[in-house]
Amino acid sequence: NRLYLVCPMNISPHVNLHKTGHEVWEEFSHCFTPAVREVVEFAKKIPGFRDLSQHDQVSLLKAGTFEVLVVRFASLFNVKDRTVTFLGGNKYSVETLKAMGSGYLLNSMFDFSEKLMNLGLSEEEMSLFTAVVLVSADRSGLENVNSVEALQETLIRALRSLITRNHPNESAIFTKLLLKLPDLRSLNNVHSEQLLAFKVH
Amino acid sequence: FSDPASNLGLEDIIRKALMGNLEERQD
Repeated sequence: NRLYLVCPMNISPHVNLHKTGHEVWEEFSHCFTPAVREVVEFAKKIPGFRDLSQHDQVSLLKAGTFEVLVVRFASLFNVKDRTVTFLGGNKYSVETLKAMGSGYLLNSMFDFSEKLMNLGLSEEEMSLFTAVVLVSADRSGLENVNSVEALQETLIRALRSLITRNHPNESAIFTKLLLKLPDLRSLNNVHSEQLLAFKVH
Repeated sequence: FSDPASNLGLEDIIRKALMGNLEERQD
């Protein structure tokens, strides 16, 4: 009945048995906080994001931070040797993590990362796609949907233009990218459930 | 748990990170 944290946002999946549940959570929180701050810094650089109301900026970040992190950290999932690199720098095989209790979520994140990396996007394309992931007008709790929608459309047009210019013979890439959005939503939902269950535990 | 981000403490981190920027803008 040992507890493991199979999220790569941890230094390692091993949990110190002498720590209380609260201490374990605090340590985990300490690990993912810098990554969340980086997402906020990224959002601030999206042209037009800071023109949205503060309420909507927070709502978009609350809803989309995990999805942005999945895209940004897709490279932690090494599809070839089936390993995951944790923040501490150590790699763990899928089999090892499976024995520690990982399941559907980690497998799904592997599949997602593999398909995303296979598209061979440049850093600029990946950044613009990440902005599209974050600025979604159908997130709950938005007070000015029209403004978010306008920014979302601008970003999607820019992404399509960039992809079309960089990959003139691969018109399906843009469509494939847009199809990644519902995949990310599903991962987000499963992740939230598991994380909340862990925190309660 | 209708608001996972708040329950997980994400909202607090996000607000603090954004607020620094908003204060800069006011300056």
